[in-house]
Amino acid sequence: EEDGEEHDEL
Amino acid sequence: MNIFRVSADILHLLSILVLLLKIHATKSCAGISLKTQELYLAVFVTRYLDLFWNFHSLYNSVFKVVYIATSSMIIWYMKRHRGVKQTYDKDHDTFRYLFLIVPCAVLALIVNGRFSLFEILWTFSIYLEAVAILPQLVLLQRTKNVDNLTGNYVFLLGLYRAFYILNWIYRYATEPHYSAWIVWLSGLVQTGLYLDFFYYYLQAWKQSKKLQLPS
Repeated sequence: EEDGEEHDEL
Repeated sequence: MNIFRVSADILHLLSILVLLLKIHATKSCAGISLKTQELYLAVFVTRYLDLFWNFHSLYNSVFKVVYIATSSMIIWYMKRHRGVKQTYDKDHDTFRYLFLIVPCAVLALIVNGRFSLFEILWTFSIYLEAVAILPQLVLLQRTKNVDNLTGNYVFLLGLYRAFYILNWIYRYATEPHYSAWIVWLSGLVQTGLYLDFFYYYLQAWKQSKKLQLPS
């Protein structure tokens, strides 16, 4: 998993 | 963003609005589990901490604020509103929510995407959301007779979860590196919890009868 990956779902 | 995802988020918002409307219009929260509402607020607060730095889209930010605000309002009505709080069914709403919070917290510490404070809180919120409906389902089971709006509330919540699954299938098929197995498994568990309720809800609807759950 990439560092700092953002969660784009609610 | 796809049509399934947008439908899911709107259904989620609708479910909350149906509940708020019911409480506001009837000045009654009979049949509503305060435990479940408090768990949902905990889910939103721990998941949306990134509100302050993650500006993914205006869409996301607005929904996050609205979810936190509307679920706080429901809790305020149930605990503080003079008329409404007297209708709260606290003798039946006795689910011990530590039984849900502790295992979810432990699981989030063990199984997560990255070992950082915010990632663990986010993962905790995913696990907790999967089971947060349980006190509500137990309360419905205990009181048997479910009024229409409470039934619609739970139905809309279940529908919201079903649309998220369609969204994941769509994204998996169309986005090359899309994978989120923690979210998928939790989402499947969460949607599964509604299946039994759905069955009785649809039966009552087909026969245009009041929803009654079996013992």
